[in-house]
Amino acid sequence: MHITELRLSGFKSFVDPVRLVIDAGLTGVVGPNGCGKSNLLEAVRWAMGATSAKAMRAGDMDDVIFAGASQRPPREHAEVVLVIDAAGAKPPPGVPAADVLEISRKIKRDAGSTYRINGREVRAKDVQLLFADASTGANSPALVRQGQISELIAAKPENRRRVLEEAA
Amino acid sequence: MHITELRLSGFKSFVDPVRLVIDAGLTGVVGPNGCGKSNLLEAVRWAMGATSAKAMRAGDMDDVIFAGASQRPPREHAEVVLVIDAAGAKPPPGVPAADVLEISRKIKRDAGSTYRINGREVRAKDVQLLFADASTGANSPALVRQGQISELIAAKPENRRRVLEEAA
Amino acid sequence: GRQRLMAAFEIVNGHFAQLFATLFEGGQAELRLTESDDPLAAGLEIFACPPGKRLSTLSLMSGGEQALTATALIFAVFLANPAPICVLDEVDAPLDDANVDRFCRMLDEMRRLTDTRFLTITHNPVTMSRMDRLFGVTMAERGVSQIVAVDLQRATELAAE
Amino acid sequence: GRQRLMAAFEIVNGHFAQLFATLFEGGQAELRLTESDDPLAAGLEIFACPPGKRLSTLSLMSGGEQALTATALIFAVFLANPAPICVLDEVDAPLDDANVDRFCRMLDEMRRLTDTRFLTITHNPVTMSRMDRLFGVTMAERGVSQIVAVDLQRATELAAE
Ligand SMILES: Nc1ncnc2c1ncn2[C@@H]1O[C@H](COP(=O)(O)OP(=O)(O)OP(=O)(O)O)[C@@H](O)[C@H]1O
Ligand SMILES: Nc1ncnc2c1ncn2[C@@H]1O[C@H](COP(=O)(O)OP(=O)(O)OP(=O)(O)O)[C@@H](O)[C@H]1O
Ligand SMILES: [Mg+2]
Ligand SMILES: [Mg+2]
Repeated sequence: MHITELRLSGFKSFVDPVRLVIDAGLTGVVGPNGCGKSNLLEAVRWAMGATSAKAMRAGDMDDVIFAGASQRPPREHAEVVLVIDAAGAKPPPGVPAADVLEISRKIKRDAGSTYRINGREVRAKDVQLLFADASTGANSPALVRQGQISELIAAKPENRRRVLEEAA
Repeated sequence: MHITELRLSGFKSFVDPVRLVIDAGLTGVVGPNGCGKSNLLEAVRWAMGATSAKAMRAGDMDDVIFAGASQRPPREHAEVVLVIDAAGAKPPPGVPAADVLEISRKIKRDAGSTYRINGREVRAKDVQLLFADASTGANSPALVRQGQISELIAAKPENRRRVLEEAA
Repeated sequence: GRQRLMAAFEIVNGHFAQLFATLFEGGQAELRLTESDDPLAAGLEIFACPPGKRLSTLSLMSGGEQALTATALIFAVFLANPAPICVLDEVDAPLDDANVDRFCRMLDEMRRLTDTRFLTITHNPVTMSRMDRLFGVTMAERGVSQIVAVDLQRATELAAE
Repeated sequence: GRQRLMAAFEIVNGHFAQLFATLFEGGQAELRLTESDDPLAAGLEIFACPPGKRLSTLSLMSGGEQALTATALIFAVFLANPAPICVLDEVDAPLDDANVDRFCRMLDEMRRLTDTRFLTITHNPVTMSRMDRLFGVTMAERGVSQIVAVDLQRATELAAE
């Protein structure tokens, strides 16, 4: 499978809908401090079914919803969509097979997250399994957070071993 | 007081004697990864009487002695000298007052460290007090190690408070 | 459980040794599983020796050397089980120019060896100039992020300035 | 013991708020000592609001924003009791060009306000060009460090390239 597109709306600083096309090869993401680059990685992990708010620099999962800026009021929803070309990916029961799967996670303030694949509501577990079957997912070692290299260097040997377990 | 010069011999990768003149204002230190820049900061803290080998990336204090390179055998001694213009600095008992004080720490493998001020042997405590009286020393918050900013960011609030205690 | 971990360890160690030698243009490195009654509570130790230096644990190396070595480990794990997407958030921050160049050449090699799509978040002009395309994240309106395409040619000129 | 800590807290907090506003060109920040039965076991919390954004704890800010805020704290403590020597080992690593420039302007201000001698270890060309002089550390012979004077003019040309 390949992830071909990332879409955000109301997720952290991305209050207005944005669309990031992910082509083959190496795509660079640049911009000043605080402009939202790391938020993009968090959006990818969140849409893949991440369960730890702390690992997304949030006290509570609702903290990923746009909380307002000087000219904008806070939002009530946040949504992230991962578009995948599904060659070989087996969709969960209830979702018809298709060439393209749009995996959406949407959170509503005080009401939790809803997951959909091509519009059909599914469980968080279905989304997590879909990505796990494709050797990726919210805890994939290939998703290297800012400062994670330093954490790996400073980690106790027992904790470092967990990196290996992802490969096993 | 001002530190006007730093001299190293046999300290970590500085096997040959080097001399770094420290003038007023801003002095930049540059060079490729692994060439020895952070070793210079560790030399300053070590000469000020640092007691924790771990805080100098050493398992044991003897690890600061040059351990050899492909063309060089290991050394038996390491010495660092801090030259200070001693305006107002009160030398410890037994050391005659002088305009310039040369504070030396020398370590011999398996035999521990010896401290001297202008050639007179003194205790580690005398050196630590001399620098403490001048609002500096091995644990001065103004000596910011590589990665220490990240540690401060990640620190538990109780540990962060210690930074404040240095100012009190 | 234990057998799978040991098998993964051998594969990752093989990739790690090779990637280290490529990234450091010589020297050697290896992973070791430390002793433990419970093999699943064993620790992963990293030993490395840049060319011309002495073998030591990761904790004795310089900041940039540690980062490059840890990056070799991340990619060794990656090669053992390549993911379809890899996002690297400012991993090049502690590297000097020569090491950034080697890091980019390793990314080229990963692109050649796998089908993986890479997103590289960076402030480094050298890294920017080695990407296939660039997207800029901006906050023209304070607190509100947007994405714009950045002209790679122009960014490469800026990097060369 | 407690009184001295609270006095130091007030002074440092004052400097911190001012340095933050200077480094971020606006916004506000403050330190808070969290509740504890034992005031000497209290925690130091950092709250900050870059211009146009919302007040939040340090942990919710971006990598570069966190580094700049923590640097403001380090210098606030410094100003409360200036040391004769200050060594900064690669504190500019996570900063973008605009923030490196502000960081350097703050160093100029520290140089103006105090008698302190600064050693700034850096890989950043902008920082290099703002120093009064440069020393290079080299390893012409592998594993053996030496110090050489670097021509500031030449380094500034390289930085401007
Ligand atoms: N729920 C939210 N609502 C609005 N803005 C948010 C929310 N969560 C985070 N932000 C903002 O997003 C910004 C952080 O973005 P991010 O961490 O992606 O920056 P960055 O581009 O990675 O910067 P750096 O180069 O410093 O790492 C912060 O300024 C923060 O205020
Ligand atoms: N006792 C020792 N004997 C010989 N060499 C040593 C000793 N201790 C450390 N070194 C060497 O010093 C080098 C580390 O130097 P240092 O950490 O100062 O580099 P640096 O210039 O700060 O690099 P970076 O930019 O990556 O932070 C290492 O390569 C290490 O092998
Ligand atoms: Mg970031
Ligand atoms: Mg260093």
